[in-house]
Amino acid sequence: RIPKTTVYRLSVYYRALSNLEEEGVDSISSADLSEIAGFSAAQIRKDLTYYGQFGRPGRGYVVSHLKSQLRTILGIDRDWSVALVGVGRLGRALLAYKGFRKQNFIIEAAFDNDPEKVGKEFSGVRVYHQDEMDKVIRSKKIEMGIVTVPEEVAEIIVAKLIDAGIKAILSFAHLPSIFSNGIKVNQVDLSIEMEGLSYYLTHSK
Amino acid sequence: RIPKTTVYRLSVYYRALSNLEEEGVDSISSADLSEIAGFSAAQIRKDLTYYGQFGRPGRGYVVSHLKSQLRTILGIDRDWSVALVGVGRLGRALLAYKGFRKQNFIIEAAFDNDPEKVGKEFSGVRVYHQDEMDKVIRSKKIEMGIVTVPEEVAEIIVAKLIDAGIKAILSFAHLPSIFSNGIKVNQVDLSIEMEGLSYYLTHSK
Ligand SMILES: NC(=O)c1ccc[n+]([C@@H]2O[C@H](COP(=O)([O-])OP(=O)(O)OC[C@H]3O[C@@H](n4cnc5c(N)ncnc54)[C@H](O)[C@@H]3O)[C@@H](O)[C@H]2O)c1
Ligand SMILES: NC(=O)c1ccc[n+]([C@@H]2O[C@H](COP(=O)([O-])OP(=O)(O)OC[C@H]3O[C@@H](n4cnc5c(N)ncnc54)[C@H](O)[C@@H]3O)[C@@H](O)[C@H]2O)c1
Repeated sequence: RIPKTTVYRLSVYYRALSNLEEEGVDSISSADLSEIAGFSAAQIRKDLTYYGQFGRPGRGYVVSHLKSQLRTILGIDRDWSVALVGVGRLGRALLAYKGFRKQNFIIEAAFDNDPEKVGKEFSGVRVYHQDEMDKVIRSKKIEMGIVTVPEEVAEIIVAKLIDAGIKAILSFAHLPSIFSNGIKVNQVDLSIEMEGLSYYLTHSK
Repeated sequence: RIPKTTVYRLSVYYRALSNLEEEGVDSISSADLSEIAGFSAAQIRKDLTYYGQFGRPGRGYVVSHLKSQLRTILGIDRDWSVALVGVGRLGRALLAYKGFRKQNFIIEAAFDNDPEKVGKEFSGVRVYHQDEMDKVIRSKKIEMGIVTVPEEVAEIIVAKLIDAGIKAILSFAHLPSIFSNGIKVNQVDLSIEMEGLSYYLTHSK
């Protein structure tokens, strides 16, 4: 089991390499990549060596090659179909966010239990009733879920997604327990991002 | 400069300890904390040793003591005042999110340039016009900023926050460049969270 922070760093390296490729940079040393990515050169070499030999001793990494290797390692060399449940303030902001599709995450359907929203489209995505989750998720072969419902119904919604065959879920609502084997549930807590700032301000005085 | 992923892990340890304290657990070994937090016991010991000796050899960590130490290290043992700029879909979802206040991040003012929103309140927070940013931020002694404006104006808004004396910013809009010394700008990219899922599904087949 690879720690979440290692996968996070791979995503950061991938974005740094994408920017370098756009700027026409052909190759880069782990020391220079370290400056851009914000992690030590030793950490970068350690992370990448786990997956294979990508650098050429003394000549660094070939930007386009390493980028495409990371794309495969992260699994973003193909499209992923996503269901979003809870078309409220946060749900609608995520439906409008262009960053998901840019990385090949395509929100194919949204679900809600509010009759005012069912049948409508937000950012081109149709809203179905929560009762249709199983039928729609199976017929569209949806593989991932995003949960943006109120906390009190989050666990029920996650269980429904799992019942419909979904094996990887991103939840913004706090969940009380660990889920069953073979199902990945990542929780987002944006207050953790704020703690990155309070840490910095506290230690930089 | 501590890597962002180390600070992230401290936040995860803090939440695990908070849950343990609520369950009435008095002490815990790094091995047991590893199970809950999702990072190796060696990583936990390495992270914590950097800040001091918290464990008792052979008897583990005292939950309440380690939790309060982490609170101080993360800087969440005091209130932080926050300004949010861009009261759109995402901005309003963040204004409504109770997780910020729970960790002592208090959004004191919001700003927008849409006359329909200026003067209104969302989730108890008053919206001022973007032109009033400098005056309101200084008079309320606001220390942090959250940026949820469209990408094309993000850089201007970040510069305005810095001019108003803010030294730590969380941006949801993509920013092109690195900012000046002494200012911390963290960018959130939720597609990175989705890549944690595609990585898992790709490697767990
Ligand atoms: N983790 C974070 O950092 C973070 C940040 C912001 C919001 N949130 C969380 O995200 C969630 C959504 O926040 P919001 O501001 O968008 O709330 P909201 O009330 O605006 O939206 C919730 C939506 O869920 C729908 N819903 C309720 N019960 C449902 C059910 N059984 N099935 C399907 N849909 C259902 C509602 O009709 C509504 O459209 C909340 O749990 C909130 O705490 C988390
Ligand atoms: N990084 C992520 O993971 C992520 C996820 C979702 C959205 N986003 C980003 O967050 C931003 C907001 O998204 P949204 O869906 O809420 O957009 P939105 O259009 O609903 O809201 C934008 C708000 O900014 C205001 N605004 C525009 N120009 C302004 C200015 N000069 N000064 C002050 N306010 C101004 C608008 O009036 C509006 O209220 C976008 O940049 C979007 O790409 C990022």
